[in-house]
Amino acid sequence: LEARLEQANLLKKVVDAIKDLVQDCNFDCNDSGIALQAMDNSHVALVSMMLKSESFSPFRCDRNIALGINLTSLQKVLRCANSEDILTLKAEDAPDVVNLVFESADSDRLSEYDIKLMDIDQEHLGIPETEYAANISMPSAEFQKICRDLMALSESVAIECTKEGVKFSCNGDIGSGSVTLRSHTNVDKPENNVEIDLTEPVALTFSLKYLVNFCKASGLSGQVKLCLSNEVPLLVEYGLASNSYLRFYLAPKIGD
Amino acid sequence: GSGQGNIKSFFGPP
Repeated sequence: LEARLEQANLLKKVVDAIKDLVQDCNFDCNDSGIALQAMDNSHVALVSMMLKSESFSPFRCDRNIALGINLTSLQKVLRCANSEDILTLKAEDAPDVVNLVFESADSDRLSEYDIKLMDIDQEHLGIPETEYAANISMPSAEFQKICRDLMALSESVAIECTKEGVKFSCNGDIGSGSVTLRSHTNVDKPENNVEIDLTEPVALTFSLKYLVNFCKASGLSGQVKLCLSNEVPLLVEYGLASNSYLRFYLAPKIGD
Repeated sequence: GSGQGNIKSFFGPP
């Protein structure tokens, strides 16, 4: 494997966003790119990352390899990079280590680190292609604020999507609260758009603890996409350049 | 009350 990423910062932000959910995981490398799928310990949430080969320049992966990496170790090494550094990931066949090289774009500084790999026996789940009943795009900062605000009142949030808009509501010991968003187009700042694409009304309840955790990825993308269907996991997607993505799936609360 | 669903009961083996 040899994969050069224009911004080391991208991988750093991905790792910062997921490391409180998953600790040790396999980075599956093949000629289409670098993928990661991992559940949290309680099997409530699933992280799915895809960094497509097009996100790298150049990208070369001659044989499929799984790089088993402890994310705390990876985070430590990624913190050694400067924010504008270019990152090259390298691994040999049947590797013991993954090699990370940071290059400064405007100086001759080159730093190099090896991280020891681990054997991780990871369960891989099949995620079915789903036509969701509601697809909502909204500013990622807005979603983060809603989740944090409602978590002050309750541990769970009901998300209801109708023709009128999307309503986030909660009920707790001190009282209740709700935030409703309607479709909204801002020509000057498309990052502020709220788009709601609905085929049938949806109402589901989710744990806010996990949603707040997912929102650590807000720095990766100005917009977040929420995809919902009744009685299936919520998809929270942060799109990255070149069709790469960081996705989180969250199992709904049941038995309301 | 409401219980928490398990992601494995929705997404099967590949």
